[in-house]
Amino acid sequence: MNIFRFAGDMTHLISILVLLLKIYATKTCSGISLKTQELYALVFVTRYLDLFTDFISVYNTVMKLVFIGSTLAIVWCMRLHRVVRRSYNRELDTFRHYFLVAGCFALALVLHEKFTFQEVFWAFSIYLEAVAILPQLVLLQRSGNVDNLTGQYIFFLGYLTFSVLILLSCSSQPTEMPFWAYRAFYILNWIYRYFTEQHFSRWIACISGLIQTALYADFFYYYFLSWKNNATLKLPA
Amino acid sequence: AHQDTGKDEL
Repeated sequence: MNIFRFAGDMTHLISILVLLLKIYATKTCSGISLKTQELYALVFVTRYLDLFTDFISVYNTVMKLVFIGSTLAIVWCMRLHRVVRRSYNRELDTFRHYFLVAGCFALALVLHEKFTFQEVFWAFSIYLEAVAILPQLVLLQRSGNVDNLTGQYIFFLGYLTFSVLILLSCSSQPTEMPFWAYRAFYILNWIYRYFTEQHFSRWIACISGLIQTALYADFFYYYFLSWKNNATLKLPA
Repeated sequence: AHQDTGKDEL
């Protein structure tokens, strides 16, 4: 495991945990798309089917369980917690996410490494992760602000690394690290592995990862604007 | 095999 991948894993993990803790502590989930969170839960459950068949490392197993558990906990809070669920923007979160699920499954049936139960669901989870942010993007456009997304912003780990690596800025520093920062680490990790490992090949994951990162660029754009203007993050109405 | 294909990742 290289440092980029570990940094990516940690920032991803912390962004999920921070979101969960923030929802639970403030008892509100306003601005968060339940559909995106449900898609992420589906992504983790279908990708980690190998929990039952392959053992890679204790780290790997524990991280998989934590990813599944924390994402399911977010979904549970938003759907069933008697206080939290009242603040859910049901009327704005109308993206038809079933089409995404169906489309990704169809693609996985066609494009996969091997036609086995596990491999098809693995490919499905990769494709779905790439587009799972779309309901959240639509909800943001409709609600017109991203204040609540600060729930997904991270304060400590990776913040310095991220600032140095990505922004390379010394004039004015961002105060929080955004939830999508882990994408940058994963891309560095793939570049590193491509050059250091002889047989590293995961075109499906890399291309999907790039598409996912491109979709997140929308967030990056607004984040950059607010950083440049040194202002609160606001989307155009 | 897991190392080679990258399926050791999360």
